[in-house]
Amino acid sequence: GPHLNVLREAMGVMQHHDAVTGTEKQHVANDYSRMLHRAIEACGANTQIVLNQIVDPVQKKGYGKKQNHGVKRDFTFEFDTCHLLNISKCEITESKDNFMVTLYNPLAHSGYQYVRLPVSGSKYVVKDYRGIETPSQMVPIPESVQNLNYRFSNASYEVVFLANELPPLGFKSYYVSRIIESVDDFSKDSNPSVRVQADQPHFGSGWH
Amino acid sequence: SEEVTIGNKYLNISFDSNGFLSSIVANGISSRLRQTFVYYEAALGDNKEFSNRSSGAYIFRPNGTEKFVTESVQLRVVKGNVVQEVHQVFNEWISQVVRVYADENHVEFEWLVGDIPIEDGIGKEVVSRFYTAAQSNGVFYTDSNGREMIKRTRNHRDTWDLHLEEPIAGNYYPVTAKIALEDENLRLAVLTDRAQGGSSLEDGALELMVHRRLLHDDAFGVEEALDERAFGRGLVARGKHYVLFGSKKTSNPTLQARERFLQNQVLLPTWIFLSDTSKFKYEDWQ
Repeated sequence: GPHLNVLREAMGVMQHHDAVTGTEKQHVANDYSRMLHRAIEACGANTQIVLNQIVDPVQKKGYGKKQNHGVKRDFTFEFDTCHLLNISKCEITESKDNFMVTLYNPLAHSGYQYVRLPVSGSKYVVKDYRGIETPSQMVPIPESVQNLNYRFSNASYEVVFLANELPPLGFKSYYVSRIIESVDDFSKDSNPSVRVQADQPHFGSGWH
Repeated sequence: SEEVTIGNKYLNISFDSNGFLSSIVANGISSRLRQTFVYYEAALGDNKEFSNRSSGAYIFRPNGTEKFVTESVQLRVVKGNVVQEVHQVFNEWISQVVRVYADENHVEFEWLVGDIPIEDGIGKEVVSRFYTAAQSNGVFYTDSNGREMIKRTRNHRDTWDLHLEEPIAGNYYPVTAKIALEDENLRLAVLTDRAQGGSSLEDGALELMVHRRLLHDDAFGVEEALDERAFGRGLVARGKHYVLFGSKKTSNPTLQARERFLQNQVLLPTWIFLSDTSKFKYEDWQ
């Protein structure tokens, strides 16, 4: 409740006509951004709890061991959102060789979504929960995006796939794993030369 | 230097030898569809009278100068089974990806604009403009906060005789979800991912303002120029336009029905969550 209230209160402030139209002073716009970011981050806790409950309804009811043939199902996933996908940057997908993508469909009918995730490798396999490989494609991130100032990212490709048959008001998860074809490939991909921009004096030389 | 075509089973789009989108084939019918970026230079005034205000946060007021950003566009083409894309570079601060997914019957334009240069001391307001051969006769449609579409007629108001002193700004309307035009045969609709200003300043053409950077206050109260910066540089904006185009007679379901379904997807998209599964083999995760 308290987490949701933070977002409710922020959304209340955002009803102001200046927030809707963008006619607020710049420092007020910055403060609105801060409030919304804090509120969304707070609600991440709610998202995580709810998704874990949906993932494991047996555990939710407290009788997992007995109902599940003795396998203890005490896992919890940390579900993160990437606020920087709008500049094709994501810490998890760029740095992990295996990651899970969970898509929650907020519509009351089944749907689909083309998913684009920035990655640092050059070859990935996407599997659904049935073990069936989902067709995917590696697409280069445009140079104009890669060269954006203040976008410090190792991703030069996006892995793109179609997430199909997303249940109404439900979710579907995909397991994405990086394929390393040779030692050279690994060393090349995992140690990309970090772009340090010449006009970055604000952060010091160690800011990558 | 050659024409480039990308597409899927529903549609194909072609780019001319100068790199501009030039035509579309949908429902087996080939039509003209051109897209480019234009910017308006902002009016500069002393704000002492209404007629002498600067373009600012509250008002869009071009000084009458319209500039095309380039005459040739650099292209890079990516073709695959899931998506086909053309990466366009218009100039140092405007680029775009035009893409067609394998199972979609619309074209996605992902624009990237900024930071808008101001070294010449002139504010700029950048629009993406689409041209078709539709004889729209001055009529276009904009949404009302995602609800019903409202008919707009260029240089016209329903309840009084209109003489526009500002023919560009005076024909701009708010677009929060969709802008469209049509004639008896063709229909063009552009769905937005955010609120933008839009208009149809000539028959068959639609435009949407995607970014603006202004250097003077308009004296309507904010007392600041609309000159957003990050670390001393102007902001870069990135967003999407979803374009549906086709024949009104042969589309099934109708184009407007397809627009509504797409609007659901665009405005209520799936939520993406990511989890580190380094500790799990696939079988464990499964």
